[in-house]
Amino acid sequence: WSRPDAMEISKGVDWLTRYGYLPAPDPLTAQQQTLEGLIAAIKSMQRFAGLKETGTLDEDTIKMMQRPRCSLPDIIGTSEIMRRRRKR
Amino acid sequence: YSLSGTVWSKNLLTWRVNSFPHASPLTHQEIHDLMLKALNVWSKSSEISFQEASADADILIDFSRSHHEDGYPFDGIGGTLAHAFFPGEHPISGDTHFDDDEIWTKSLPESYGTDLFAVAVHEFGHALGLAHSSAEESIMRPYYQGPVGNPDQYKLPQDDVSAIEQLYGRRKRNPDQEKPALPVPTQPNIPYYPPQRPTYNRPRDQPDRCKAHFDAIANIRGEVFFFKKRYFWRLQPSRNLVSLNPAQIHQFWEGLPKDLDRVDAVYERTNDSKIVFFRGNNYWVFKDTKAEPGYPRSLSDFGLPPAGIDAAFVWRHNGKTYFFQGSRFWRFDEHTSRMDLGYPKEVNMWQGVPQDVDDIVSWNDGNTYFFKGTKYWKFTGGKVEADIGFPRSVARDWMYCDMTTEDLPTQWPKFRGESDCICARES
Repeated sequence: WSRPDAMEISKGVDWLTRYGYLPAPDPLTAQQQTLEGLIAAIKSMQRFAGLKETGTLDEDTIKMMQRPRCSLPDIIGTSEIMRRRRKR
Repeated sequence: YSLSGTVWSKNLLTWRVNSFPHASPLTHQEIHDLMLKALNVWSKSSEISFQEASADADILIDFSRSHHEDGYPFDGIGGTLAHAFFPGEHPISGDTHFDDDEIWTKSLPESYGTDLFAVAVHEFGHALGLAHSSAEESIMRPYYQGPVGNPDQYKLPQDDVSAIEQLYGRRKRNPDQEKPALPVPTQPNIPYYPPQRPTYNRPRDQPDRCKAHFDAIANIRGEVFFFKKRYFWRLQPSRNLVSLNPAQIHQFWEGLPKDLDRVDAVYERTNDSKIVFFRGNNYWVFKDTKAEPGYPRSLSDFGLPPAGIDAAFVWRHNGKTYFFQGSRFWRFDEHTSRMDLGYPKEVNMWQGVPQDVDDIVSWNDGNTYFFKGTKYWKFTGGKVEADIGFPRSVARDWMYCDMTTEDLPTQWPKFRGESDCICARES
């Protein structure tokens, strides 16, 4: 498979945020993700979807992200958990 | 299996189909019966039961499209199919919404559409307190897995039976009752939460959101998109900016010419939730983030002059699409694909706003906002007269620019909410 282009990464981050694998954006900090954070989120998504955990936006992962699905997030309350962790 | 953390405090729930699809091969009676069967799947496996109600039902079932004011907008055919709200005390708790733009089918192969029964079983699982499961055999997997066969013979996988039994207790069985299908043991799902390490890295070539003067502003799926040059910002329904930093148009919207330096106007169509981009005499139609083949096409398709438009928006008051150019505006009917008679009219019919607006949006609060330069005007509901107290500052009210004066230079970022440090909200 070829390397994902910038658009696929952009859409991938959007997808991962929407379904709870990345924390929701905070308008006051405008935080961006580190590469390690993004890889961990992709692996988490792959594990949940039953895909091979490559940590990259490979063809199977992008294809899975394009499948019709339920609107609700897979990971509930990520941002709340992250907030608590930050406090600790 | 995975549980949401909330559960109904009663074992008899009421339900009602509140609205039906606008166009569906299924009759209202078939849809009603499929919903009943999907609910019964869960009651057969636990001590929960359902009763149809005429009003104030716990589980209110609706077919909606696009943004429908619950924070989970639909997106036309494919993509998101449905959602339901977990149990609780809020009026929306238990309510279940299906995307009206899908082609809902009954026990047909996947190529014909989406199996309503399969999706309904999944969504009612949420309405009862189940979260998404990663178990291979679970109906609570988040991805659509195709039709599940005859609704009368469908049985929940063991993973889901275990989950619903834990929430509402095991159904007392007669000895002759069948056991659940697919007794495949699965491990409980333990989600992994990725570490969060924020960084702040602002490219220097991006436009300054605090200077406003946006090229186009659009309400897409309930979010407001602010376009400026080759970039855009997103404002969520909660009025949070996704990021203070803009995203690049060409890295998100696929199919626009690479040399396109800006867009004139953007809007989401009411009839099919597709998104239309305008630039000069050209327009493109997008399915989600991808341009459809055959574009760009000419503005003459709409009956508009070739000089381009300043603004496009759907007025929630009447569902019609409006196009603005200079001192004139037109009204377009998406369902007949024709411009309404009697147009164009003069912009001054919208009292209080100048000509040559940047763009216009109908926001989720039911009001309409006109933008020009650094100012915006608010029109409450269906009024055509701007509210008193307007215009106001776009930068301050929409862009999170914490400034005492709009003339403050960008070189003073700390007065614009752009200081380089990372500060947690609570501190």
